[in-house]
Amino acid sequence: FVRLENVTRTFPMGEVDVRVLRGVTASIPRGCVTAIVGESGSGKTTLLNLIGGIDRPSDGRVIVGGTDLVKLSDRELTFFRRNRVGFVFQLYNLIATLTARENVMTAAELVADAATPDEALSLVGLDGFGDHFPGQLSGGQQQRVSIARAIAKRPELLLCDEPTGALDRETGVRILALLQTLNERQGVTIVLITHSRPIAALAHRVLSLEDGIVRSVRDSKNP
Amino acid sequence: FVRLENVTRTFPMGEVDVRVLRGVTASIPRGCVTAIVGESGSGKTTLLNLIGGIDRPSDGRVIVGGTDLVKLSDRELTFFRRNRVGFVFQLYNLIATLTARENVMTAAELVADAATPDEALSLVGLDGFGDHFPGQLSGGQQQRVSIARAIAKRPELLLCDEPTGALDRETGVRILALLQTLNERQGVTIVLITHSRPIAALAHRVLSLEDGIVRSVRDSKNP
Ligand SMILES: Nc1ncnc2c1ncn2[C@@H]1O[C@H](COP(=O)(O)OP(=O)(O)OP(=O)(O)O)[C@@H](O)[C@H]1O
Ligand SMILES: Nc1ncnc2c1ncn2[C@@H]1O[C@H](COP(=O)(O)OP(=O)(O)OP(=O)(O)O)[C@@H](O)[C@H]1O
Ligand SMILES: [Mg+2]
Ligand SMILES: [Mg+2]
Repeated sequence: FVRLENVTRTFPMGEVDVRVLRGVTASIPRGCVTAIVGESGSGKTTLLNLIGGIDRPSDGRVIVGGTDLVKLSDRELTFFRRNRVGFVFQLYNLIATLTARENVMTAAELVADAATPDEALSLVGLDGFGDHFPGQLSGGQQQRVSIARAIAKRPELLLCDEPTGALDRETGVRILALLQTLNERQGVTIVLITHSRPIAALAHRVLSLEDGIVRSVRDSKNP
Repeated sequence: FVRLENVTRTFPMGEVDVRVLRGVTASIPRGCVTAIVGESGSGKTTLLNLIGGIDRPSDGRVIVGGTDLVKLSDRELTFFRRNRVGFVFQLYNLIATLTARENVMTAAELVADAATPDEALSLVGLDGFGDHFPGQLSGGQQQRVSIARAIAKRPELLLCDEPTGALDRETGVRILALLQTLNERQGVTIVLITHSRPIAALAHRVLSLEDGIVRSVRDSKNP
């Protein structure tokens, strides 16, 4: 579903160039759960942003569903993201001046056949918190609003940057069960960055990032 | 070192009152590592903010080193925090317009005998990242700048809100070893909120928050 071909991403910083991704070649199988693992600072978020069309590579190609994202205009890229990709950000990226419900609504209302905000909030265990502003929510609750916002629009591709990082084990298990249901029943292709070994073990494929490239690919026995 | 006596904290929200802490009574032993655990939304961050004097209880007393924080003026509270408490925030709270080095410096420069920013950054594995702005750092790197900022001022009391939440296992282990060194060699009293069972197991005392009160206190065999 997603193919990365010799993708590089370099950040210029004054006189120095920070070469984060140095030729990543990998593929994300359709309808599967793929985990991306690697040390802090290894480039996982950078890679996810390229897959989701939030950033452009310095070189190489990012091909999603047959479309080379590099060839799309900014406007086409925005359209692609809005309709086909759900993104759970590492730092949630909620709008501070909108309630939880409104944060979910802004993502969903542009998409036909979306879940209602209250349905999405309920799925992540946040019944009754729809009127709280982000500043009136705990860290793990903000993370879950970010998840609700991403799933409400029923995307084909769900990109999750450490979606259970702020959650206790019990709540995290429920969120993972929700993601697995989306994958198994609705065929959603899921890519998730995780630092947790048990979570990576649930994935069909695990990509390990190290020194700017995919160091290893591991596929689990269940397809 | 810290005593909480029947502490309550309620947040008014329109017509409804959110009663988060409902009579917390507990103590944080001097020179020990105390972990606070509990579900997402159970009130851990709220409790830590009260201990650190960042927030005031609705009722009850927070006594640190013999001083009832409730009796201090805002100005005295600010002085107490600045000199005696190091705080690692759940969402890092870095200043976006200052570099990593400057973020650490602002906390340390007001305190005599502080570590230099570069020393602190080196201790958390961020050698060479001093010139990056927060927006040019990964999530786990931002978290570590937040830690460097808290420890640079050599506080008596170090309050850490999920200090390894964004870190891979290896980096997290190094940060915990650093915290344990501060505790064992410098006698720093540490309170850390964590969702991780192995991390809580390293603490001398574990406080479990549930339904707004301390449901259980567990002390480990090593004092
Ligand atoms: N705008 C930027 N300018 C310079 N360097 C950057 C920029 N953005 C990211 N970096 C660097 O790129 C590297 C990879 O960052 P990235 O956020 O992708 O890491 P990560 O694997 O997601 O880490 P973590 O697990 O800590 O979230 C880091 O070393 C970071 O400092
Ligand atoms: N300003 C506020 N107004 C209303 N409710 C609030 C406010 N701040 C926090 N809350 C509520 O208080 C409860 C506890 O929040 P807190 O941040 O202390 O939880 P936590 O235990 O740290 O959770 P997490 O593990 O998710 O970080 C949550 O249910 C939250 O929605
Ligand atoms: Mg990241
Ligand atoms: Mg919290």
